[in-house]
Amino acid sequence: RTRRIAVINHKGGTGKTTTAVHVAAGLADAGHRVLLVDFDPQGNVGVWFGIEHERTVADLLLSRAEPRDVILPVRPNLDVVLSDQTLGSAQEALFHRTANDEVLRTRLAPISGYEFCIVDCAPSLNLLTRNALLYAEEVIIPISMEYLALVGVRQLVENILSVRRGKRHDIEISAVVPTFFSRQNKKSLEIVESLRGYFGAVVSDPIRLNVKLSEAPSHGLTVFEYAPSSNGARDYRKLVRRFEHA
Amino acid sequence: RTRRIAVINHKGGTGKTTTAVHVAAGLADAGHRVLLVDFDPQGNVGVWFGIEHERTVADLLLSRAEPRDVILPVRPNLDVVLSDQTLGSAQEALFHRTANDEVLRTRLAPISGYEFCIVDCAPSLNLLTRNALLYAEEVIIPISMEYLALVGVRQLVENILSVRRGKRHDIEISAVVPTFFSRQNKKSLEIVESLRGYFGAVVSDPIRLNVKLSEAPSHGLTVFEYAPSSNGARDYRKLVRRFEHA
Ligand SMILES: Nc1ncnc2c1ncn2[C@@H]1O[C@H](COP(=O)(O)OP(=O)(O)OP(=O)(O)O)[C@@H](O)[C@H]1O
Ligand SMILES: Nc1ncnc2c1ncn2[C@@H]1O[C@H](COP(=O)(O)OP(=O)(O)OP(=O)(O)O)[C@@H](O)[C@H]1O
Ligand SMILES: [Mg+2]
Ligand SMILES: [Mg+2]
Repeated sequence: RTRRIAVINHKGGTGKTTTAVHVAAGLADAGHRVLLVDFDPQGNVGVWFGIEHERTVADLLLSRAEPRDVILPVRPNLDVVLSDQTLGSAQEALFHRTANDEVLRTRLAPISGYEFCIVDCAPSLNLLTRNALLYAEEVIIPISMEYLALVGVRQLVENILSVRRGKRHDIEISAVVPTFFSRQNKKSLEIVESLRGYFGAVVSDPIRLNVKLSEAPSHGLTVFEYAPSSNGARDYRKLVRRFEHA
Repeated sequence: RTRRIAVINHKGGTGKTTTAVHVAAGLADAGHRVLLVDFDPQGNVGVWFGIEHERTVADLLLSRAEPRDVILPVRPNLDVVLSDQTLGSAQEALFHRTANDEVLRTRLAPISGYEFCIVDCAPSLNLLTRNALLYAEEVIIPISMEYLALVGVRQLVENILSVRRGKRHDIEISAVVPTFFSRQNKKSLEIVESLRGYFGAVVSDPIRLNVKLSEAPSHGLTVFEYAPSSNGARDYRKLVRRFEHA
């Protein structure tokens, strides 16, 4: 059975793509078969790995393509489904359909052979994110050490719970991941403390602010490849272990 | 006549809200009458100023409220229209209407008495952002010093140009604003150089990375009030001057 995990936070720039890429790549490095689905019209997973493909998740969603047409191998044990701005218009086409929030689940259902499927979400709460929440059984919430990001969490949790209640769909918050953390910054410590107060043990160890994480995408490499002994690589390896043994 | 300016970038966390708040507050400080419209369901303008209001831009958009019901004074010369997550469902209600991308323009048209109207956009390219682009005559594009943010600019510019061509609507890029800039970081210098190569003189002086800009929202203050002699305050004052004399 595939563990279905969405990486979500409607606040922009909190480290969703960075977290999705590294949890996926880290699990693949450890020998697990992983599918990483880019569900953001920005298409930053493809940008990160420096790859393009004419068939994307939008084609899969609108049944213009089958899974084998959109799945690309990028690293040993790691396949991806790319996205681009056609996902924006695909969302608009979904509006007129019935059960339009279950389309991703239906279209990903036939795919097997992966132990993990990780979905990178766009910075929004819309029909696409509802599709991701109805597909996933677990969510990872990356939260940057910013007051505006902290305040937005309540709105996000309400959305997740309303999907669980309203659609009777079992979805758990597997990890709340503090990102851009810096021990010397009082704000970082306060924000992590208040997250732990609100979420308890679900809050993972923080991902430290690390320039290697910001440089890695321009080289088309994960931080594990680009700077294996950096804080970024260590922190994400630690997060990966949390998913390996859960 | 009101100068209509949208602050836009679908990449998340590039400093849109911070830029919208400070260009608006800076112009108001200089004696200009300014309206700041929050057009992001996150509602971060209200979060920043620590205010809520039962009537928001969603009500205005769906004609459930008139301009006088949604406009709130927050500082001398500065009024705001707040937003909240009802803007998400308001967008979905717009889908079934004709001319659904001109609704913001129609609903803001009767408002007068302001020299500037600044619209803070969500990190998306969707029907709401199309509404903002068809209302605005100028755009400000904040870009953080990140490779993923730089790559996304081309997609954004294409969207702006397609609105200009497709809808014969005059819209200019008034400023491309480098944010989170740090002179010691080679990446920052490279990114600004490549922006200047692409956009020329439209690229403003950068806004430096400054902890006061990240602390100000939790105090409900602009950086001009919170830390008037900080780099953040100086850099945004300089940006404001660019709009005062243009
Ligand atoms: N811990 C970190 N330290 C330093 N830089 C980081 C860190 N995590 C992410 N970054 C960089 O910050 C930028 C924003 O991260 P990322 O794009 O992953 O956020 P996001 O939440 O996916 O953004 P969006 O909301 O646009 O989808 C990226 O350029 C990334 O390289
Ligand atoms: N130059 C800067 N230096 C330091 N911190 C900054 C700077 N500009 C903005 N910030 C902080 O970074 C965070 C992100 O900025 P902001 O929320 O304005 O971005 P945004 O583009 O509006 O995000 P979103 O895509 O979610 O709307 C905020 O918490 C803000 O306080
Ligand atoms: Mg992303
Ligand atoms: Mg914002």
